[in-house]
Parts: sequence; C-alpha cells; structure tokens
Amino acid sequence: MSLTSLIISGFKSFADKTELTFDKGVTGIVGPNGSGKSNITEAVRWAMGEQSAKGLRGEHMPDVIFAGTQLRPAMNLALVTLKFDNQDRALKKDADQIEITRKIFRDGTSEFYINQKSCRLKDIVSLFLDSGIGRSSFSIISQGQVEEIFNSRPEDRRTIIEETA
Amino acid sequence: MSLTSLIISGFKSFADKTELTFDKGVTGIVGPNGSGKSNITEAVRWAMGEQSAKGLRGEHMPDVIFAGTQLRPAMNLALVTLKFDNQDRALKKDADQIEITRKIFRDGTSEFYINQKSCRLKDIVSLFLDSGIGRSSFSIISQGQVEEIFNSRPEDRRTIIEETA
Amino acid sequence: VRARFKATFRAVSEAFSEIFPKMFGGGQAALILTDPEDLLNTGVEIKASPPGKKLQKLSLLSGGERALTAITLLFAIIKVRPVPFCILDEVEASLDDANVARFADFLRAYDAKTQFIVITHRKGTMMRANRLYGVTMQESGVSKVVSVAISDQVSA
Amino acid sequence: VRARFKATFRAVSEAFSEIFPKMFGGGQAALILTDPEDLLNTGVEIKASPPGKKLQKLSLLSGGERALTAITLLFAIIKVRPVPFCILDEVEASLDDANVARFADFLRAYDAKTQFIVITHRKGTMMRANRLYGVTMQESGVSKVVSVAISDQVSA
Ligand SMILES: Nc1ncnc2c1ncn2[C@@H]1O[C@H](COP(=O)(O)OP(=O)(O)OP(=O)(O)O)[C@@H](O)[C@H]1O
Ligand SMILES: Nc1ncnc2c1ncn2[C@@H]1O[C@H](COP(=O)(O)OP(=O)(O)OP(=O)(O)O)[C@@H](O)[C@H]1O
Ligand SMILES: [Mg+2]
Ligand SMILES: [Mg+2]
Repeated sequence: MSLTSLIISGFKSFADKTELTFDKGVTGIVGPNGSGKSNITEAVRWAMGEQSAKGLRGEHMPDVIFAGTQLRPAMNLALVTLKFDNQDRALKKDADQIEITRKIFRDGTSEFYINQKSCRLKDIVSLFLDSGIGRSSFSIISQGQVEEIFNSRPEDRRTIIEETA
Repeated sequence: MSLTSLIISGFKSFADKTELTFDKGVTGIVGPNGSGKSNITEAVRWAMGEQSAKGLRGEHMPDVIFAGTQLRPAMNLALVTLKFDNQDRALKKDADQIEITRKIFRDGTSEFYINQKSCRLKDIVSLFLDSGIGRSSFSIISQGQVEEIFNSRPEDRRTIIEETA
Repeated sequence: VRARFKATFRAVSEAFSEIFPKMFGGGQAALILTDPEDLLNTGVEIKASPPGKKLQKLSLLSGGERALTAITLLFAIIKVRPVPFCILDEVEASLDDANVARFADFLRAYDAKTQFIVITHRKGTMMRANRLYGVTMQESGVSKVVSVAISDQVSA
Repeated sequence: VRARFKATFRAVSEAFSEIFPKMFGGGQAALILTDPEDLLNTGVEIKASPPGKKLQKLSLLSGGERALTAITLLFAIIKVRPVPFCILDEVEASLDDANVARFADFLRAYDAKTQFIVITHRKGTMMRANRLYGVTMQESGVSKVVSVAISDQVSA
C-alpha cells in the first residue's frame, strides 16, 4: 500500500487548502524555520488518530485550527485528508483506494470519515493498528525524537522487539 | 578576566597532551562526528569542578580516563589544566595568572591544584562560584541543552533571574 | 510467544549488525539480550563501536554517533517489519556532512516500494531525494507548498 | 531582595525584547511576570512572536524558532550579568542558514572582551569566527587538534 496524497486545510499554519502528492522513493520537504514543515508531519499523525494535543505541541485539540494572523482571521475548522492506494489490501478494508478524513471545529466537536462515510476515531485508529502502521510502528519519527529509541530502558526495549514481531 | 589556555591529557579521547590557546572574540571548534569536540567542552566543565559522572556521559568518574584503542593501551591518569588571565581580579584570588589543574587516577583517587598548590575540589568550585561563573551561570551550554531554559516551569525560571542578580 | 520473540530478535539484531557499517562507513554493532535464559523477561542492550573505536558505553558516544546509531536501529526494525511509508523529521540534524551522505545514500538505495518523506535542511539529503517540496510563508503566518527543482535548492 | 529581583528582571526582560528582533530579523518578544503583585513568588513567562506572526503559545513554535528564542534569552542574561567566556556546543543545529547567519553576526559583533568558544558544523558560524581549531582522529580513537584556516574549512 502507498500514501498517494495529503490534503491540509485550516490545520495549524495551513490556512489555505494545500495538497501534496507522494510517489515512490524519497520525497524531501524543505523550507525556512517556522515555515510549516513539522506541521505537515503532525497533520499526518493527527489524521491517523493522534489523541494527545500535547503530542501535537498544543494544550487543547482545537489549538490545531488556524489561529489567524494580523491579516487573516482565525478559522473555525481544521481538516486533513489522507489518500492511500490499497490494492494490496495492506489496510484491512476491501477497497482499492482508501481516504481518511478528520475534522475538528472551534467548539471542539470532531468528525471522522473513511471513504467519505462517517465513522468514529477508534475506527481510524484500529484500521491502522490492524495493518501494522499504528502508534508503535516506526513509520513517523518526529522532530527531536530520533534518540527516543535509546531513552527506553533495556526492559522496555524488548517491547519494541515484541511489537515488531 | 579571560581564559588563556586549556591543556588536556588522558581525558576521554585526548590520549596525547593537547593545548588550545584562546584569544579575544570568537573561536570556532570544528570536526567530524565523534572527533572529540564535546570532550573539550566536558574537559572545561570537569576542570571547573563538575561532580556528576553522568553529567559527563559516564557512569563513574574514572570513565573520563582514556580507555585505550586497538592500537593503544588504556591510560591510568586524566589531567586537565585551565589557565586564566586574572589581572582584573574577577577570580577572588590575589594573582595575575590563575592555573587550575584536576587529575583523576584509574583507582579513583583525585588531585586538585590552584597555581600548582594542592587544594580540595571545593576550593576550585567556590573560586568560580564567588566570581559568578559557577554552575548556575550560563557560561557553558552543552550539546543538546540549549532548550533546557524552556523546560523549567515559570516558578523555576524566577530562580534564573534571581541568580542573575 | 518465546519462539516468536527469539526469531524477531535474531532478525532485528542481524539487520542492525549488517546496516551499522553501511551507515558509519565501518565499525560494528550488535543487540544483546541481557538475560538469554529468560526470553520472557530479558531486556535488550545496544552495543556500538564506530569505525576504529573500541566498544564503549553507549552514553560516551558523541551526539552524531548516537543519532546515527538510533537511525540504524530504526532501519533494522523496518527491514524486519516493513512499513509502507516512513516520515523522518530532521533526524540528521547532528550528523556531519560525510554521515549525512551515507544516510541519504541508504535512503535512496532503499527498496523504492517504501516511501520516505524526509524533512531536512541538509543539502546532502536534498540532493539525493527523488523530488522536493518547498514550504514557504510568503504571506506571514500562512504556509504554502511548491514543487522545487533539486538543482535550484542545492545550489541555494 | 524584592527590589533587586525587580531590577534584575527589568534589565533581563529589556535585553530580551531588544535582542529578539536582531536574532530573528524582526518580530517581538517579552518576559512577563505571572504575578507582578507577589515578587517573592511570581513565576516568569516567555512570550515570543517571530516576524509576521501573531503571539502564540511557546509550545507551538517550530524547532528552530524555539532554539533561537532560547539563544536570545541566554544572550539577554549574559548582557545583564557578563561572563568572561561562553562555550556553546552546537546550539544552532536546528537553525536554517538565514538564522545561523544572524546568530553568528551577533556573536561576531559582541563585545570582544567576552570570549565565545563555539563548537559547530555550520559553515555560517565558521566563516564568522575569528579563528578555528579543527579536531580530528587521524589515529582511530585519539583526538588531535590543529589550527585551521577559515577559508579552507568553509569551502570544504
Ligand atoms: N494553530 C495555528 N495557527 C496558525 N499558526 C500556527 C498554529 N500552530 C502552529 N502555528 C505556526 O506554525 C509554525 C511552526 O511550524 P513548523 O513547526 O511546521 O515549522 P518548521 O518548518 O518545522 O520549522 P523548523 O525548521 O524550525 O523545524 C509556528 O511559527 C507556529 O506559530
Ligand atoms: N574514556 C574515553 N576513552 C577513549 N575515548 C573516549 C572516552 N570517552 C569518550 N570517548 C570517545 O570520544 C568520542 C566522542 O567525542 P565527542 O562527543 O567529543 O565527539 P564530537 O566531536 O562532539 O562529535 P559530534 O559532532 O557527533 O557531537 C566517542 O567516539 C567516544 O568513544
Ligand atoms: Mg520542524
Ligand atoms: Mg559533540
């Protein structure tokens, strides 16, 4: 399975709807400090079901909604969509294309969709967990986290091996 | 007062006696990963009285002694000397030049000298503390520590201001 | 369960020992069970010696050596349990240029089926990517993404 | 004691607000007392908005913005209470090239009486140093230091 595209709208500094398409191999993301690169990483983690606002550098989940600038007002909705090619059925759902969408509103309410059909957050989380790309996989290494793998004690590292099984 | 030179012998990767002299302005230290740059920072912290082996990335203080390579045997002694120009008497000792030396032996015994006269570790620590360049000053920022200043809670940051007074 | 742990551990530790010299341009490393007699409770130790260096405590390694050893372990794990995509956010910040080049060569040579999305400000990584997206804030506080030609970005 | 804290706080916060736009090429920042009525127990909050951005929680700043804000606070403190020498070990690892240049310009323009010893692998910092020492391990595992010509190192 592969990630084909990422759509970000109203999430953190991405006030305007932005689409990134991904291909095979290595895609580099570059830009000055504070331009929004790590916000892209967090958009993917959020859409895959990240539950902790602190894990996304905020205090409350609505902190991920575009907060406005001197020229633009704050927005009321953050949306992220992930699209996957699933022909190999790595995601346990019988569909060639899979689209995950997560929304949050300023009042804190949330909506979740798999292939445009409303669902719960846990449906998204378990879809990835069952396919081995969930929380404990090494598919996303956030900024400053590369040495986390060492900070675990020897007893905890066995868990890393167990989860790799 | 200014730092005029640093002599390192048998400390960590500095098997051979090495002298660095310092002048006014900005001195850059460059080199590949693992070449010994941070060992230089630690040599200064150690000579100024660092008491924690963990703070120097070791488990026990003798870990700072050159441990040997495939070509060279381990050494039995680590020595670091710091030389200061003290004409402005910023260090509270009546001498134009001040030389601090710290030694540790493989069996764990240590020796300390101020101007070649034997002293205790606490004499070195208080010499710097009384002159405002002790532990709580910001004269040494170790690798990976620059954001430490943020990790303190607001109540702890007042201590930073108090100690700056 | 014990048999599966043992098999997984062997696979990850073999991958770790194999990848380490590729990342470091030499040297050796291994994963060691703290208690091989007790597979249900044993911990896992990491041993690493960069090229030409004797084996020492992990804590004594330099900042760049630690980061590259952690990256090596990550790659060993995804070799044993492949992921369809892997996002790396500035993992090579503390590497020198020679180590960045080896790291980026390793990414580039990886099975093209695994997608790597690498956030970086290192030229060595940029020049080995298949494509680049540039993130900018032409309008203050608002991010915008454009495709960037690798040659332009690297000579910038 | 309270008067001295108040005076020190004022001096550090003024220095912080003055240095921030120099480091960031614009923007503004301040130190705020959480409880100005209770100088003996008050905490200190850090507020920072990089150029063109609205004031937000410190946690939402980017990796590079956080590092540069911390560096700014460090310089505010040593402006109020000068140190004879200051050793900085790779503090600019997460800064982009434009921010490295401003940081290194600031070091270079600093009162020459304060000695800065800067461990770095960033060309922008190297080229603004007054002199360079190169650390190498020609013999494996054994460090050696040599003087390096800045022009050689920067074009390497
Ligand atoms: N809810 C929000 N609304 C608007 N802007 C936001 C919001 N949350 C974060 N930001 C802004 O996003 C910027 C941080 O972006 P990000 O962390 O992606 O930068 P980066 O490109 O990774 O930078 P670096 O190279 O320093 O790591 C900050 O300037 C922050 O103010
Ligand atoms: N007691 C010791 N005897 C011999 N070598 C040691 C000893 N302690 C540490 N070392 C070696 O010193 C090296 C680390 O040096 P240091 O941390 O100074 O590197 P560095 O130049 O700062 O690298 P980086 O750019 O990655 O931060 C390690 O390879 C380590 O094995
Ligand atoms: Mg970032
Ligand atoms: Mg270092």
